[in-house]
Amino acid sequence: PHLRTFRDEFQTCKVEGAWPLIDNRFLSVQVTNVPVVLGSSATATSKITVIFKSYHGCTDQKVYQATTEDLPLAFQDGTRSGGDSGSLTIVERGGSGVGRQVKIQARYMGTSIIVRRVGSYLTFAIRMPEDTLDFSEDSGGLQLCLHGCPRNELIKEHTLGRQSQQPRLQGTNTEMGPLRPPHQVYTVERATAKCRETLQVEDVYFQSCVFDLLTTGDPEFSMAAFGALEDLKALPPSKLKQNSPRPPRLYNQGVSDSSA
Amino acid sequence: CRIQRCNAEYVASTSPSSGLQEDVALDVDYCIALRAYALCTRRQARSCRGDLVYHSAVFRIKELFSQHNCSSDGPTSSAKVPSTSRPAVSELCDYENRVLLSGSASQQKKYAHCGLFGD
Repeated sequence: PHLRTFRDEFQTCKVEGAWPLIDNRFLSVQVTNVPVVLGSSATATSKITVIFKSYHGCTDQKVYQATTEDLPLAFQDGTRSGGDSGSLTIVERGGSGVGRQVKIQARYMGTSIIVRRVGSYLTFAIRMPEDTLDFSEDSGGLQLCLHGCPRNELIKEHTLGRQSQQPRLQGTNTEMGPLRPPHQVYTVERATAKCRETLQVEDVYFQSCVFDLLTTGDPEFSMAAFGALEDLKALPPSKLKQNSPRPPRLYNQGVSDSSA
Repeated sequence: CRIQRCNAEYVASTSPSSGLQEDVALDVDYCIALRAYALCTRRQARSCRGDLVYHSAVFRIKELFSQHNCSSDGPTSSAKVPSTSRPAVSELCDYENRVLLSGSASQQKKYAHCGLFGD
């Protein structure tokens, strides 16, 4: 999947299996990623688990888990809020119409989370106050949101160039069930044109959209980038710039300038 | 190593002049101050490795949590909440409200964003 870290770095990673996104004194977030197509190392997220740790006087420990089959509007214990203060709540989001969306608000730590189902997979977005994060190198080992993906998990630019020449077949995996009918094969030009329908600015999100179309050939899944951009806008106040004044650049990304 | 700064902040936030008495065992404000002290020391862990004052503070904090029956999780605040406007628990469970109460509202809080999407 494509990762935007707390440091505003963009990466495309393999990270197959279970990986931690965040692990601090407030919450722990873990995702499971599965292969999306045969012959490609690209994976997408099939499960998201968020553990809201107990916060004295505000909330008990709560666990939220979403899978491709189930995007619940409740924590695992069936409740929709934590504690009596109403400082941890789950609501369903409507609006932009890209997949079903669930928003979790943790007021006691100034944090909002949006989980979406787009196509057959999940997307995750979070906004947290910087002072609740610990950017030091000692901060709890592997956390993709904090430190990015390990170097050997990054999808390199040249990979796409080779693979985009070949048709894609939708893969199988144990969590996604039977083989799906193969989607159409996109050329770079067609993928670019398709992504222009939803993303006006040719930034990193646009490049991610092109990458996803070339990789999966699934037009529905190409909306993941659009949804991610919508989530960024829906989680104010954010000091992040949505469009860099510099030329779009995917840090160690799977989309090279020439291919996108 | 800035453990002395942590110590000073803790002392200031729990001194009689701050309106907060340590002998109020279950005082919500005291637990907040203690958690802030613990957080401050944790942030010094790397630079204070081997520092006797630091390790004494860590040991003492553990004792204080137990003595005052404070939970180690919960709100922290680097500044004393005025006793005249002691917030209700529900107010303490609102991050932005806590920021206002701690007097750091003038410092614009920054938020970080992380996202995972696509393939």
